[in-house]
Amino acid sequence: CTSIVAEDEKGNLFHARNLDFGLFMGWDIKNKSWIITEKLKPLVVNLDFRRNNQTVFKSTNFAGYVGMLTGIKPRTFTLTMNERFSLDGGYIGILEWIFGKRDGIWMSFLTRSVLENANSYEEAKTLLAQTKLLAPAYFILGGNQTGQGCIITRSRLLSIDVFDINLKLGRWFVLETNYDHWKEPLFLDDRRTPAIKCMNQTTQSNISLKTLYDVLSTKPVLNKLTAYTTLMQVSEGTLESYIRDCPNPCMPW
Amino acid sequence: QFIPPYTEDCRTDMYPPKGPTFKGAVSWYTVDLDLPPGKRWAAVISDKKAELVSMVQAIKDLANALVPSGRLIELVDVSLPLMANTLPQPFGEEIKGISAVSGVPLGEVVLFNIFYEVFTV
Repeated sequence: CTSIVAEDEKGNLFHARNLDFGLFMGWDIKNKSWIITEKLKPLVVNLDFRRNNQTVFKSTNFAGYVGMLTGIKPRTFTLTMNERFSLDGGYIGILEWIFGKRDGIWMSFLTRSVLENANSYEEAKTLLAQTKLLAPAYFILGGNQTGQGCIITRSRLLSIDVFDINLKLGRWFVLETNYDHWKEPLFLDDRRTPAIKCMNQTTQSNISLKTLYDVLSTKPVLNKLTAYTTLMQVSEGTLESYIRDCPNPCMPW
Repeated sequence: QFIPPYTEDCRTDMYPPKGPTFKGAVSWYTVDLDLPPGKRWAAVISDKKAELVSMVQAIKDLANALVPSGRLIELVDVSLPLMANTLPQPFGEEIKGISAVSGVPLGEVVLFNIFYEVFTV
């Protein structure tokens, strides 16, 4: 996955993501594609969660999946989740759950609960940073005021790091793939460097949903695992999603 | 670049989405949180039933390729339905509702819903 929160020169916040999923789950030699990724694409839906006939939040989901990986609480915050691979991974949390130790929360259930119940960027940030989880994760959160954008790096138990937009330091965007931002990505899977290069080339004065789509359309940020691209603008409450394809030649991840 | 990692110059003018990297638009559905959890996903799943069944079948094919005896899927079908009862509300009931509308066995819907956690290793 690749998630980006960026602030333009007028203080508008944009949040966009590529959802990549299906690594090592069956390679279709004939079509040069991942079997599960291709099966997931027709399941992509946009959802408008309503209570008392009013929108509470919106999300891009796979039909049949009740947790949230991508969502927006209009005029309040935007949220995406990226996988964080670790030996202390989710399977340990699941085993603990099976054996009755149930003090952690499933990560996609937490994101849904935050989208449903949190009423501010700060409240969402606190919940995402402090709630005990079953699996490690990256939460990418955007707000509706200048400087409100961050990557929360989580282990199952702790918030390891919170990396914020900082305009004073010239950091007008934060960008997360599937590696801790203070470490080098795996050399075989470096989507971060090309994505950052394209963001810097775009410049803060030209950032928009349109140019974020350009960044997320550049290989290898776009790759064979990419199921969809979502673009969100918190101030307008907009969420738009597109099913993607990566024509050959294209990286498998 | 025609050798891996197939990097390219930063794309421009890709929006509005079109061309070979755009596979289609995404449909909108409403999920009514005032409905009982078991009924919230009925409209979505009714529309996407065939696609859900096909995706779950692909997972089963992969599992059966790994464990040809079929014991892995047997385990999913026997054990994971029990997990649905332990999931926090409203998620457990929503998952049961999805299984009922789609006809996909409960354990297999639970498996799909915990996929992301499982694959963090």
